[in-house]
Amino acid sequence: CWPLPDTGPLMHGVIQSPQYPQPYPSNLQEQWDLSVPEGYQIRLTFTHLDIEASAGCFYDALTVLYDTKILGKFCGHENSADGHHPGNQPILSPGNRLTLMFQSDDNNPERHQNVGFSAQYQAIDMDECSAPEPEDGSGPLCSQICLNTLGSYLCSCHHGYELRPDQRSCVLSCDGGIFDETEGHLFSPGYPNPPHHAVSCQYIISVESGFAVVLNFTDNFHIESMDTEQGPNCPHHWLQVTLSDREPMKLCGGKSPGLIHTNSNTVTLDYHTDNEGLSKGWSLDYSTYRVKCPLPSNVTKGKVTPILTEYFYRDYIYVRCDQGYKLMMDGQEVEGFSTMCQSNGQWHLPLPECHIIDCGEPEPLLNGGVTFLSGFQNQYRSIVQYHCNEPFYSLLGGINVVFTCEADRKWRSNNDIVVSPTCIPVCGQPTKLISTYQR
Amino acid sequence: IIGGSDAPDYTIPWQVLLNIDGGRGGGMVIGDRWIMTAAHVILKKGNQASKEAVRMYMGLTNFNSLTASPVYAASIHIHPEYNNPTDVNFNNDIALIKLQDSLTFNSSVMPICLPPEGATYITGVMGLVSGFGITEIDGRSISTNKMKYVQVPVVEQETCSNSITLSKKTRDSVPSLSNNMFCAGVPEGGKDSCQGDSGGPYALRDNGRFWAAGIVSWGVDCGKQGTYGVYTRVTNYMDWINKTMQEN
Repeated sequence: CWPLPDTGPLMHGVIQSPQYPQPYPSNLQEQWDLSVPEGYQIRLTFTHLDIEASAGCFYDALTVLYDTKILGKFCGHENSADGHHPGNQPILSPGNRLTLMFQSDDNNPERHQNVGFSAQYQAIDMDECSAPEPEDGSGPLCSQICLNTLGSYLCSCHHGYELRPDQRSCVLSCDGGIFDETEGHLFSPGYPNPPHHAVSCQYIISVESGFAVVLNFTDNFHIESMDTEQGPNCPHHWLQVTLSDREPMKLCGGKSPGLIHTNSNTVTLDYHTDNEGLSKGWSLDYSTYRVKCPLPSNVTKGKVTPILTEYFYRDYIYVRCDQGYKLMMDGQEVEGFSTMCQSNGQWHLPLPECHIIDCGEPEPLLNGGVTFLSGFQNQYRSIVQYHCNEPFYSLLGGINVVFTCEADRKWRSNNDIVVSPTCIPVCGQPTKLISTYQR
Repeated sequence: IIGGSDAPDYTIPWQVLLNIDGGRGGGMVIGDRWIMTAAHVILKKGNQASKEAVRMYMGLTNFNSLTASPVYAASIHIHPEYNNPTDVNFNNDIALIKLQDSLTFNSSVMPICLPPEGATYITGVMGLVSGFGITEIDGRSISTNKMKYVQVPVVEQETCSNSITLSKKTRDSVPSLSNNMFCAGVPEGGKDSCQGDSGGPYALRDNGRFWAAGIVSWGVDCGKQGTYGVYTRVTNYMDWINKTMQEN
C-alpha cells in the first residue's frame, strides 16, 4: 500500500452499494465517511435505493449519520409497503461531514435479489448568517451586518462604527478623522439614527492655508437641547464648532444651522452626547474657497492689472506706471512690480507709487546754454531750448534746438536726436566795423 | 603797417601778435584751437622755433607786454613744402599753430573765416591787412605797440610780377612770385604791410564776412611806389589746412 495524493475534500461524488447494480452480497458491513470543506454542508440525493425491506430496517439497512446523530435509516424500495424509503427528498447534513453505513444479513441468500443503492452527494454552501443564534449566549455571529460568502461569512458594521478585532462585533468609531480634501461630507455616528450609547467624537477639517471652510448642515438636524429665554441651551448634547483664534460655538436644537462661513482653514467639530436623552444627530457637506484679499487701491499715474471684482489667495496683480512715470517702492525705483494675495488675506507687498521720471540736467552746452521753456525740474515732458552765445557762436545746423524730456529719460529733439547740439564759432563778423567818414 | 590807422577795439578780433625769441610777427585766429601764420615767422633760415618759444597774444589793440597774458602752442605745423633757408623762396609760406587751450570767443577774440568754396581774388577789391609791425612817421620807420590796419586792393598778378622783375634788376636776392602768392597794394605806394606784420591777415569781405584771403609774407621795401606787398594765397592751401586740423 502507498498513500494517495492529498487532493483535499471532494465537492461532489457518487456512493454505491457493493456490486451495484448487481445485487449486493449478504453479510456486509460497509461505511463511507464523506467530508467537504468547512463552511459547506453535504446534500445527499438517492437516485436508486432497493434494500431488503424489513420493519425498522432491522436486517438490511443504509444508515445516514452526522457524527453520532442518525439522520435516517433506509431500506425497501420505492413501492414497497414496508421498510423506509427516502423518496426524492435529499438529505442535508448540518455540517461538513456525513457518514453512510450499509449492512446486510445472511438470511435467504438464494432469494436475495435486491441491488442496493446509488446516491450522489455535493457540497452546498452553508448560509451561516441565517443560522439561528447559538443558545450558549455568545450572541449572533455578527453584531450588526452578516455577509454570507462561499464557504464562510463576513461581519460588517454600520456607518460610524468599525469592526472589532474579533471580526464579529462593532464599536463606535468617530475619531481620528482629519478631513483635508477641499470638500467632503461628515455626519454623526449612526445618522440619521441616534447612537445607542454616549458618544464623544471629534472631526477636524483642515485644508491648506489660504482656503476657508464653509459648513453646510443638512436640514435634518437634531441635537437635544434645553430651551431657555436666551435660546436653546446645550447642557448635555452638543456639537461644538471651534475655529482658530475664536471662541468655540455650541450647536444644538432641532433647527439646522444651515451655512456657516468659518473664514478659517481649520475647523474642529466636537460632538458630544451622554447616555441620557436622544439626539438623532447631524450631517453636513463642507466646501472651501480661497481667502479674499482687499481690493487694491488705485495707483496714481499707474494701472493695476488684472482688474477683477474680487482677488483671492494666490492671485497676482501687477502695477504699471503710465508713460513718463516710474515705479517706486520705499524710495527706491523698481523695474517691475507684482504682489500675491497671501493665505492670510493680505497682499504680500504694499502697492508701489508712480513717480514722474526726470531726465536729469540737460547736457551743458559749451559756449551756449539751456533755457527751460516749460516743465518742472527736468521732469517728463519738460522742454528746454539750447542756445549759443551769440553773436560769437551759432548752433550747428539748427536755428532753434528744442529738447523734450521723453519717457526713456533722454532729452530728445523733434528730430529724435539725443546728443546735445554744438555751438560753432561765428567767423569774420566783428562786433564793430572800421568806419571812416573822411573822403 | 604803412599808411594805415590804429585799429579800434573789436574791429579786427582775429589779429594775433606772435612773439618768438623777441621777434614780432602776426597771425590770425581761424578756430578755437588754431592760429594761422606764415611759415617764415616760425622757421627762420632753417631753424624752427620751439613751441615753448612761441608766445601769442590776442584780443589786444594796444599791446603791453607787461600786462598781456600769452597763449601757448601745443604743436606747430609748417607746410611740408616750405623751403626757405636763405630767405629767397617764400613759396608755401604758411603754418598752423595748435593751441594748448581752447579759446572762448567774444568781441575781442573771434576767428576769421577760411576762404569759402569758390572764393576768388578780384583785382582791385580792397582787402584789410593789419598788424603790430613797424609803421612810418615822417619818413622814419617806427615800432608800434598799437595794432594798425590799412586797406589795400588786390593787385593783378602780372602787374605784381612785373614789379618784382623790375626790382630784381636793381637788387640782389629778390624772391620770386609764385601762383601760391598774390599781391596787394597801391602803385603809388604809401599803404602796405611791413616787417613785424608777417603772418598776419589780409582779409577780404564777402556777404558781410571777412575771410582770410592772404597771409602777410614778403615784399620789396614797404609802401614804396611801384612795389606791392606779397601774400600767401590761402585758397591754394585749403586741403592742407583742413587735413592738418582734422588730423590734429
